[in-house]
Amino acid sequence: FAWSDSIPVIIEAFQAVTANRLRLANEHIQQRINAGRTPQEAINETGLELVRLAEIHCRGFILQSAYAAIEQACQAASQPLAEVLREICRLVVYDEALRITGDLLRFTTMSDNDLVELQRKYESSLAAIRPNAVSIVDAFDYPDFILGSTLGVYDGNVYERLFEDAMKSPLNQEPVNRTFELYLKPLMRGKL
Amino acid sequence: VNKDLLEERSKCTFDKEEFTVWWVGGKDRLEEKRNREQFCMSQPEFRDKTPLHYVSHKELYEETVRKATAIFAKSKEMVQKKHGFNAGNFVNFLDVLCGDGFMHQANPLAVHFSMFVPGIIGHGNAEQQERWLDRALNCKILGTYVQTELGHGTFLRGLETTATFDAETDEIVINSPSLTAYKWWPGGLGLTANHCIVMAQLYSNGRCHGVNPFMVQIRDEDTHMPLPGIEIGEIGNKLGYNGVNNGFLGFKNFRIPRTNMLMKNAKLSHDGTYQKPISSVLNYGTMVFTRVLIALDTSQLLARAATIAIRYSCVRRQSVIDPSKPEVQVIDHQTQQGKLLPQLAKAIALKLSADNLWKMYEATQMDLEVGNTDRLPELHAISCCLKAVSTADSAAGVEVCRLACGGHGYLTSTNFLNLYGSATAAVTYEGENTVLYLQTARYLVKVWNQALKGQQLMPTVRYLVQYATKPNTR
Repeated sequence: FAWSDSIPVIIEAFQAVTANRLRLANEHIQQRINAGRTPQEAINETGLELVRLAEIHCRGFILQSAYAAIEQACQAASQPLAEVLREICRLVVYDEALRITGDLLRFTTMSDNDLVELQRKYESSLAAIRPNAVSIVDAFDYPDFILGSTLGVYDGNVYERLFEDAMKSPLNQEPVNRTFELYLKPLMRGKL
Repeated sequence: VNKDLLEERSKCTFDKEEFTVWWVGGKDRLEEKRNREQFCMSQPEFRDKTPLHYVSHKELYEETVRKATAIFAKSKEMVQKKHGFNAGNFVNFLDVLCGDGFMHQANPLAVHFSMFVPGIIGHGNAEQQERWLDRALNCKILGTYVQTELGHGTFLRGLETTATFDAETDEIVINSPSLTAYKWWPGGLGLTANHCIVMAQLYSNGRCHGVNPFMVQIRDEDTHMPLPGIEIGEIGNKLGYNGVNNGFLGFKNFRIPRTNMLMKNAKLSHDGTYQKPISSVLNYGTMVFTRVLIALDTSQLLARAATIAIRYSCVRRQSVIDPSKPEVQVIDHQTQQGKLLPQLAKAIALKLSADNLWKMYEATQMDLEVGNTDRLPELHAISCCLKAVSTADSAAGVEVCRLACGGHGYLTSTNFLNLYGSATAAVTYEGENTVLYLQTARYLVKVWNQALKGQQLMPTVRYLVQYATKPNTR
């Protein structure tokens, strides 16, 4: 599989990795059967490989779905939004690809230089999204009522919210808790 | 508004409203979502009397029941005015009825809407839907979906609960033959539901016909007391997700009419003759539906966690990059960007792939209406692995977001605990993830062998053909 760092090719690389892992897993199942295992035993003994290839197949499906949906959206979207959506797509594809570099080096023509370039593109993508990060999460349109978070409030007054919530703690509803008389005081007076 | 957030917002390069319309799925859906949120926010009974992270286990249950019933009653009232509430449109309100957004907690009625109602639609024939669907949709009965047992979960064939047909009385006798056969885990089962769809091994004419679904009333509708032959309760406290009221259920010679076996797919006649469903996967339809919902829901959990952490990372200032300048916003550290921005992107990608799976699910349902089951195995395979990846990534991603908020992220008032609780619960329920991956892998092995023979494959695995038909040259 000829590696390049274009987004559709990286997504196809996930398919290439899945297919090659599937080929190997199938061979290993067959080898185990030939060595006298039942098909079920052979599958069980190939379980680690099978789980990993199923996961990579799924990650390929996720990336393909996201890419297709974003490209479709970009046809109707304004240019600024299309740029943001494509950057998001690039980031998630680079991020996922960097998690399977062993497989990419093994099953595609990816070289060490290609890997360095992929990392560079990933970092560029982070920097490109950074200025819009707050606006993107704003655009998810979660009201504070739904987020329910002192740190995530829209107005950003997080320290005030943290303090307000602490004041709602049941332990803050009285200045002295009964454990003082029951345990702390006797401990301090040596009467416990 | 915090000045750093104002500054961030002033740098925006795109139209946020345009993004939101796309994210939500269109202007109409956005308007409906905002109306719903506005309505919910305006209802005093939807507010927590005390923050839920300070209440006891019992108080939490009582408060979530209060809120869930209020939300259902009010939502129904709002929907009735506009559309009517029916089997066709109830899925549009699942985020309100089942999601933890409005509740900030798991909901004891969630399984009623996410699995009991779909279970009646997916497993019940027309006559049975007539009997139960409207009552369920309108909460005249409260249900849950009862499958997992103490001794068996993901491995369905291992379920022990028996449903034995008695031809003399035209009834089915349900039993829990051992402690490990006790149903264990279903949400809403503990103290909330009075009906349930029970998955049990059907026996008739001396033969076992495998796991089938049965509609069972478990509590009296007036007194809510458990019916004779039913032993029921709540399973106790958990790591999180405590509002969902998981329960246990044991049966002792509990009788139901034969017609309570849900017979849209398989059938049981008066003489005990069993007719198999046209595809063994048909009985798993409700589970596939639920997995689609899980994938959608967990992507939203991650998006919410990313929202919290990214906003806070712009408000919080920590350390200097250039010693001659003031402390920077935490998000200006590349390491922070490397933690949070991939979570943001991943939440979007997971949501888009769940949308894609939803389209596949709808298309497959239409195929089923005309008896075409060709794409069921493919749908089942992709729903298994997508459930596994989306839940695992969301749970891990929420935790990354929490850690990215430093010490304050450890406070429950940040809501990370509930988001994490919901995400990790989703990792745990509806199929153990490794087993789900193995189910997908078995399908892939099967289609790989078909590809080697040059056979046509379904769309999501069609790419395998080109690799199967040429040797590996690497």
